[in-house]
Amino acid sequence: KKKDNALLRYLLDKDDNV
Amino acid sequence: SPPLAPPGLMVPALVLEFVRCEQDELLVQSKISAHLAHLKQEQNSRSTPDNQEQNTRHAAKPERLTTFGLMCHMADQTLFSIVEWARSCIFFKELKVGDQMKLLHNCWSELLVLDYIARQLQHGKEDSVLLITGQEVELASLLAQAGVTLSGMIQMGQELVHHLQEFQLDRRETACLKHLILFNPDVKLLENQPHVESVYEQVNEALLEYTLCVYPQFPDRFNQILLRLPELRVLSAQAEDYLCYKHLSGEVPSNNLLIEMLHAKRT
Repeated sequence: KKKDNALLRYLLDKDDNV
Repeated sequence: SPPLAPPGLMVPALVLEFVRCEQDELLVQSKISAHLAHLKQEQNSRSTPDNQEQNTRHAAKPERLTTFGLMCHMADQTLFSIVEWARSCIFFKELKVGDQMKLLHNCWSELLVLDYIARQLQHGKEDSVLLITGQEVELASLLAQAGVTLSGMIQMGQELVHHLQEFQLDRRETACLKHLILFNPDVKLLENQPHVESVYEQVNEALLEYTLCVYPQFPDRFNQILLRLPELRVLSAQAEDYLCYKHLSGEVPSNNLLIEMLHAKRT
């Protein structure tokens, strides 16, 4: 299931530490 | 554009904030158009016999781009812009990624349908639909190409557009609806359920206040707007079922956000 959500997780996670 | 608030009355700050968060339509349109143009170009270069070598390199993605496939890519790209929009929302930012994912998994198809409906409202023509790329497609030609299920959904969409046109849903109200859909308090197993419930209540109050302030002659306007949400939900559920069916018959382009969302809800 986690693998299925990889793209959405990436989109939501990106830039978060900037 | 929405009417001005009567003198002395203020548009709720929250509504103004939601409008501020709205994306630049022309920017989204040009991004998606460019993406689709790139896809078509890639496809053309692959179908030329001279590019045998390139054919081999792209062998892992041998997708033939049908009209339906193109529409899926369009919906997929629209989903990317919906995620971007959600991320720009102050209330959404306060949630952890896990909760953000749960909310989006729950409402992605409703937001897609609302995006489509809102575009048709602005378009304002009954005999054609406006795509996110700015292309105008004759409704008759669309219905002629679509099967029974898709035709039914397109017609249901047109009815919903018609309902909303009757009382001229404005952009600020559309922005509120998007937030009501995103912050659905019925989503289960959220880490921060109280936050989602509180945002939902705040949006409700802001929308009620807004409709009473700007459209005081229609005291029932708020309820009339909310009554459209179940219709939108029915349409989006139908669209998901249809996509699922098309996916199972191998007609939906693979490896994209659309498919990922479809899977997430079904597992």
